[in-house]
Amino acid sequence: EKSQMDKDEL
Amino acid sequence: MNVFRLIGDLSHLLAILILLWKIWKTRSCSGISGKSQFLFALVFTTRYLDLFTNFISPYNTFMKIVYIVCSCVTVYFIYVKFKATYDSNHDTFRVEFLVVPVGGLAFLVNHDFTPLEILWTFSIYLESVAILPQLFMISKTGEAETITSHYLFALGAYRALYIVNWVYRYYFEGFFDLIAIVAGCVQTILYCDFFYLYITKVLQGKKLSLPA
Repeated sequence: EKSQMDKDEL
Repeated sequence: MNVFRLIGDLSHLLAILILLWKIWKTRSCSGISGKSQFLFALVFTTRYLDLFTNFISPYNTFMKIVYIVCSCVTVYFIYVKFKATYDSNHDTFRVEFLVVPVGGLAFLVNHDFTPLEILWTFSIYLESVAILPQLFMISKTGEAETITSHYLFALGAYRALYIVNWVYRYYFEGFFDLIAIVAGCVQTILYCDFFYLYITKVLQGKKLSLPA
């Protein structure tokens, strides 16, 4: 699963 | 953060500011697709819902706010302030043919079946096709103002640079997000035709005109 932290890209 | 993503973000920011500047200075949104700008505003509002719950860095938060504000101001300029100059006769792409399939796909193919993740996925898929109304409008009018072609070049370059960023992150960080990569490739491929025209015409000082 992708954690929310992975969403470091705009 | 790596240099490719930073240049990509700055190229994206440049594109958004070029468009705002063009509309404000010429007090006209002729040749601009309001539908594409509406889709971009939808992309940012559905992608950055975690703006206040998931702090990454000051840069990240700042850019998200700038993108959301600028895209909404652009839509306001087109549909309210400079409405008289909006060329609705040529901006006729049926956006429901984009939003509905993209919405369905976001439910079927995602990383996590949660509201925030599905909206993020919807936003990624939508961004890959959001420029279609604008490209369609240019194909209908057969030409684009030079400032508009610079806007499109910067916008296309941003996601092309993100692809380089994903290659870099795969090899150096072992990170990759297939949904973002596939959508990013589709998005960049849609610009190829325009990139060719931009490089062969606009950079030669000619006006961008599509073979009618």
